[in-house]
Amino acid sequence: ASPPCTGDLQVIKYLNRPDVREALHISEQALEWTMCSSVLKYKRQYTTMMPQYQAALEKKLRILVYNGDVDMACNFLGDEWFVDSLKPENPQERSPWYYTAADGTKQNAGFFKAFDQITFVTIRGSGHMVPTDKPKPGLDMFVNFIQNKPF
Amino acid sequence: APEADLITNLPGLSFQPNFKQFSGYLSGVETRRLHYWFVESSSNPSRDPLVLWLNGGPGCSSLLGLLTENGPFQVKEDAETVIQNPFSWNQVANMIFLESPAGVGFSFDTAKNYTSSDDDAALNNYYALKDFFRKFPEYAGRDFYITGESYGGIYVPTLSNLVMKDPDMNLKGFAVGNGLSDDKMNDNSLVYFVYYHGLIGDKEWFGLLDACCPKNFSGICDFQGSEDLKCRQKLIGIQMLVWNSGLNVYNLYKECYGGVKDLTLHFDKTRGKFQSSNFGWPFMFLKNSPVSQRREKFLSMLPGSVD
Repeated sequence: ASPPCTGDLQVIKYLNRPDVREALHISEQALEWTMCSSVLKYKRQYTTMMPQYQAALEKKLRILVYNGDVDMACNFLGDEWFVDSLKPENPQERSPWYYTAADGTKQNAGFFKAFDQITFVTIRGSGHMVPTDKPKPGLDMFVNFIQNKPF
Repeated sequence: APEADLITNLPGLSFQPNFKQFSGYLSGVETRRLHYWFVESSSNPSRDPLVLWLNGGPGCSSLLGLLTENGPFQVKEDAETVIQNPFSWNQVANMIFLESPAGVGFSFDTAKNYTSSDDDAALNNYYALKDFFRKFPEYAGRDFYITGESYGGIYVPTLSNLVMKDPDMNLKGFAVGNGLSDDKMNDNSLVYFVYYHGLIGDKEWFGLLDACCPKNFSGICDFQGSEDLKCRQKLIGIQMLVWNSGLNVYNLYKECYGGVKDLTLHFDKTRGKFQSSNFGWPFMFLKNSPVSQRREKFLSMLPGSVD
């Protein structure tokens, strides 16, 4: 039950070590740890999150939708269309955003489109797992979001 | 904080963390027990916001997020040494990694009921959060954010819609990374993505437009809405290209870990995989997609009868 083309076998081995399970207070009733469950029987109910986003916007929640832009499982274009389709208020122009690389140079981190309560952000060159593929821009983006800073 | 859940000695740690961490169980609905791993902020735990992180699937563990993405620890290849992630999100937030629904990771159900759904997952996560605030009353009223990735695109907004109605939780917002937000938009945009990235050529692209879109259409073509048989067959080709041609679907420009195993679908080899997993990651075969329909057809055939 592992996703295709991904590794991380060391995590499976580590989490199934008896001493690690003990340190984490894992119950004896728990199954062997796998990346993705092979016992779960899951029924999907929703094909769109439009009503949930609209309700959240009405409640004045702040929302960040971000996408590594070379992922094909959930590609950036579909999520950008989705955010646009919400017709959020006060759309700003799509603009680049930047981060400081390890060598001190300013680099393009991707592009963003801000609205009153919702921001759509791309992370340039990242795949599905942004914090893994682009850790520095990923952290900067997270900080901007929870500290309500502009991109 | 619950003393019994405090992690005092994590095996293999190569550094001394300057934050507290806890691991244990939170109660979901009735017999559900959801495992959490909570890492406090390494900056100012008493003031920094509280953030929940959920990986996708449905059915994949959020401990993957903790140990390979935005958590403070990374496990080295030897599966013994744990090193520090210099870009951990717990530098600015108190992070909860929750394994859900029951049956995922270390989470379980005492009645061994491992069925779930979008609403069920949201409700169990909500109950688990209520239990978290009971266990950690010092976090009551703290600015709270719900975040996640992939199928978290469903988990996060559905849970947020429950939490935002609860005055005991100070939900400020939510974030979704590479999330599934809308099936139709995700599938239609993929066709454009595939063309724009040079995975198909002009001939295939104009063939798709011709087969799938109304004559003289303008705007975005609704490929998935087409009932045309020729269009459906071409879309199967796109799905196969993306998922089964050796590309890394999660990162177009990254190698496929372990290499390309097989370029064709061998029924006898894949049947077990399909049966053991009724989901993909984040959703290998979308409901009613051409590949999903083909999978159903495979599963109804006798092993060995098709290659």
